[in-house]
Amino acid sequence: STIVLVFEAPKGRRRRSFDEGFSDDDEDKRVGGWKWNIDIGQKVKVGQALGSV
Amino acid sequence: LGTAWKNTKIEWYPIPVAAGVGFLGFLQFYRIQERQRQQREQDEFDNEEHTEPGHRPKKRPRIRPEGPWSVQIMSTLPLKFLSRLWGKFNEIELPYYFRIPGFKLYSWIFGVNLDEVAEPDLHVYPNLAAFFYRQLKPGCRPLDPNPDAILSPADGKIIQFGMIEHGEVEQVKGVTYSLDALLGSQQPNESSTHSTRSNIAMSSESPMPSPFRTRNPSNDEEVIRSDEEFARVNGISYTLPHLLSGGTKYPDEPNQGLPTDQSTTSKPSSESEVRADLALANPSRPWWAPAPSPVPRALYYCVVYLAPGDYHRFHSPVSWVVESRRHFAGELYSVSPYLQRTLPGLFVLNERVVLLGRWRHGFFSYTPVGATNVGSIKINFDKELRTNSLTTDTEADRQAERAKQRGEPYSGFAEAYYDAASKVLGGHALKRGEEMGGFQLG
Repeated sequence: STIVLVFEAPKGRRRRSFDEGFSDDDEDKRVGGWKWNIDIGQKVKVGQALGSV
Repeated sequence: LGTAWKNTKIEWYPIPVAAGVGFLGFLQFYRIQERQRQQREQDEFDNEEHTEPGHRPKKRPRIRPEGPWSVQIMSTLPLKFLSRLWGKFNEIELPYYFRIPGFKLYSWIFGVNLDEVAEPDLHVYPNLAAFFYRQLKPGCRPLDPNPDAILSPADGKIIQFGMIEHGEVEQVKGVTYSLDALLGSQQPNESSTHSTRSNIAMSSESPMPSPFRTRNPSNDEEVIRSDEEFARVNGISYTLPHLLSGGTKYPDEPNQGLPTDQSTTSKPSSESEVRADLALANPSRPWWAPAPSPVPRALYYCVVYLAPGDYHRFHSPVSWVVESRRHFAGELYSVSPYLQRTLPGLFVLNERVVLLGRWRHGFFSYTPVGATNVGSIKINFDKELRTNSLTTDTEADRQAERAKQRGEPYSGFAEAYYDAASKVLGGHALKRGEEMGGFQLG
């Protein structure tokens, strides 16, 4: 069995120092947005954080 | 025979070209006829008017998936029947003295941690189905203290996660399927609703107020106020302490993990907790696409795979409101990582229950996908939902017929709304970590 989560979350704001050459897909350069705490293949337990805003 | 074989003279003649051309022409003619016949049957199914009483609609043409030979073979098997048979088999009561060695063997094979099982005496479980749907001891799954985190809904393995671009979810590397196919292509509306339970009402505009969204009078730009501004403008309200303490975290609430003991008499109810958490949400949010907002938003997805030995109840990852559910009566292929790699669109083909709602940051959906061995999906707050039942297919056919009578295209799912569950929230409230349901054998 499988569970699929689809959700909306803030992408975060651009950091000023990264304004030039910043792509909308470049999540690492945003602040205050959604961040994953997991890796593919990782085992997780109920209650463990998958990511956070 | 030997003499004839040895003495008969063999003479070779060229096959006339016309015969070869004729054979190929016949083959092509046969193929065209066959294709036209299939198309005619499909059109008849689409245009048929079922007005007479007691009419049984024709069975919908089965969707055949693409994939390697193993998938092709699997697609010919009666997977739902096998799943139901497997479920019945596992409901057979085991002999008392066979239970402990049997469950221990199962645990050894599939890696079940028996120390976490709520019931230490395994004799209590009469069969494998009961053991499979076991509960865990309270507190053995502590919830992450970060109130802004999304929690894992179940024990399992992360198969895929990421951001959804152009409305497509990546199932495996290079294979994608659209969000419309997974969740349903239509925005929930009254005309396409098939309410199936008494406490489920038709959808209406959510009555949830939106105190945090205002318009700037100078440039008519939408502005989201901060929590502090809300506090200053609106004063103290029942929602505010919850919001300021992180929305879902209560200082006096011990982090007990699974709320199996349900000793929540002194704690806020799910509804009040979610109501507090959702004060930031925009009630007039459209379908799953992120609404235009000063804060850039995106859609994210995560796929968690539950192995046979895992705890098979699932929990709410955040505090949210379930507004509707859509039951897609599909097939029941295995959802093992191997098949996820080899069968494109597996989650779109399989039977699934899509729970749609909203959380503090907007749209939220939760989709348990069934499989051959664990085909039954149970939702605790939806007692009338029946998955992998004998009536599932015929119900889907009936709904296709009803949609046709109304002159609408069949959406492919049965939809119900939870509006009546909470007049304020417009749905069923769930708090983070709360048990939502589970997967059952067969």
